[in-house]
Amino acid sequence: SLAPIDVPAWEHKLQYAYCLWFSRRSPGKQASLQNYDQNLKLIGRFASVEQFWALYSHLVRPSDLQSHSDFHLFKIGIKPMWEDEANQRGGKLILRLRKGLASRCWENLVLAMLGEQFMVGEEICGAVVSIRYQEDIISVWNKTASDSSTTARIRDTFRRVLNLPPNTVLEYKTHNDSLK
Amino acid sequence: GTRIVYERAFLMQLRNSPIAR
Repeated sequence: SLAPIDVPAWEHKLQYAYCLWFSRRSPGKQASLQNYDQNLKLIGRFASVEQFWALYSHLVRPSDLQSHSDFHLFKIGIKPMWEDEANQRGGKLILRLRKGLASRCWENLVLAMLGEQFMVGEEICGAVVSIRYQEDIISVWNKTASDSSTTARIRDTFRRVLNLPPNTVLEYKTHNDSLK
Repeated sequence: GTRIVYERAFLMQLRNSPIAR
């Protein structure tokens, strides 16, 4: 329902336009679908590299956020919820991080996503960084959980752009399983 | 059509462009 994003000729256009969302919930409170939706706040939108940096440079780094906060960076038109049409048949690749690493890993992931480094066509929906009490979680969401060659490619790129040691565990979870 | 691909180093360079600040 929002107007298209204008990209002046001198800016570097991205392959996709994105929305950045923020959410925070009170620890201990059960997250129902309704309050998850209500807690999602749209921070901004961008369609060029310059517009991304203008927004990003004003934000608190993920590691400095309070516990139970999330940044959600999704392609425009895709809401960061399992129920969204683009996510329904999808899943997410999950990396659990010890405290203190989230900001750097998140930035590397975001730059790879915006720069189209995953090379999986339309498959990427977005990415989430979740700040929790004892650990932080970074995930990449894709459209088709059943497409194993794509999920393998996402996993390889994820490992490479975050410089993860080869023994790092990367869990894949379908949204369908999460909904149950 | 062609996809718009950017390497990390190039994106980092644009971090300091006037509009991005």
